[in-house]
Amino acid sequence: DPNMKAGATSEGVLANFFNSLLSKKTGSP
Amino acid sequence: GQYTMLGKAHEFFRICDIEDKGYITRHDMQRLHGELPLSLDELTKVFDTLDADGNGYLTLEEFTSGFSHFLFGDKSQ
Repeated sequence: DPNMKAGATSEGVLANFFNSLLSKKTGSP
Repeated sequence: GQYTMLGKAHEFFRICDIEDKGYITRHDMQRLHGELPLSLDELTKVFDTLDADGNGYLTLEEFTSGFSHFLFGDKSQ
């Protein structure tokens, strides 16, 4: 079933991804 | 709050959608390797997670929904 995804793992990776984008955007004051 | 979130999601979407196509492909996501501290495997996982309908195209709507889920821990719609 493709709808049953490993929730915890993908959320951790997703958090990592968005946090990286956030720090990329806020690189300079 | 909601407005800022949408603005941020749009900004991030444009970082991924370099050619301004209006959608992101797996290939676009993999180009972020080197810019972001994530492995190719992780970037692919992010893409698959955000591409809710699994058609290989990540739209702004899907991206925003995933971002909102990340921020608020709640599925929008």
